[in-house]
Amino acid sequence: MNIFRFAGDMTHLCSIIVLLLKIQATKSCAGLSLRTQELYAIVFVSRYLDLFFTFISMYNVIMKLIFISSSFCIIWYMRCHRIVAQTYDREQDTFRVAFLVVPCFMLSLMINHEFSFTEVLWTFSIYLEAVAILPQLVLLQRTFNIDTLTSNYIFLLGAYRALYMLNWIYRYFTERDYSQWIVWTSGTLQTATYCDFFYYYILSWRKNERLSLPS
Amino acid sequence: SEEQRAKDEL
Repeated sequence: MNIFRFAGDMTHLCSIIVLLLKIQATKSCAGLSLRTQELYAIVFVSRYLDLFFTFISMYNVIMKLIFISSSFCIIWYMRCHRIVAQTYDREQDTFRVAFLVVPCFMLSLMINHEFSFTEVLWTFSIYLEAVAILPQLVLLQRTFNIDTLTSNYIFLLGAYRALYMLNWIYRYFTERDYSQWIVWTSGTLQTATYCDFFYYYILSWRKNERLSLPS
Repeated sequence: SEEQRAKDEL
């Protein structure tokens, strides 16, 4: 464990806490993409299957349980909660996730470290995480002004993966045979999808006005 | 194993 990875995990945790706070405090999920949340639930379930049969550390187990339970909790809020579910913008959140899930699954069947059930699903989760934010970014461009908590949520999600990139560089130079080119490639692409958001986020923050992405 | 370690990240 190094400081970059720990900071990345904490940033990821913060993004989920910000999201839950937003939903709890405002009793609204306006501007949030349910499809992105569902994709993240698929990512966590398909990646953390090893939760049941390989113990790495208590930290690892606890964080995995938090990520899985929080993603389902958010989906429950957006689908079932009698107040929050009313504020979900179904008409705008129309990204066809099949266009993300199917190619990622095909790719994980072709490019993986080992052709086994858990390994393919793990690889699928790595590819899917790279594109899971797209429905949210598309929704962002449709709903012009977004609230601060949502933009903070997306910023923290991007920051978590950027910190993980520092972690990969650090581990590459400090550990002998550490190589995870699938994770590195996918993670780099994932962080790249946030770049334009980062640009407009910092621009709006400096001009101290509400963030609005050009459609 | 190397595989084991590779999966130690979240």
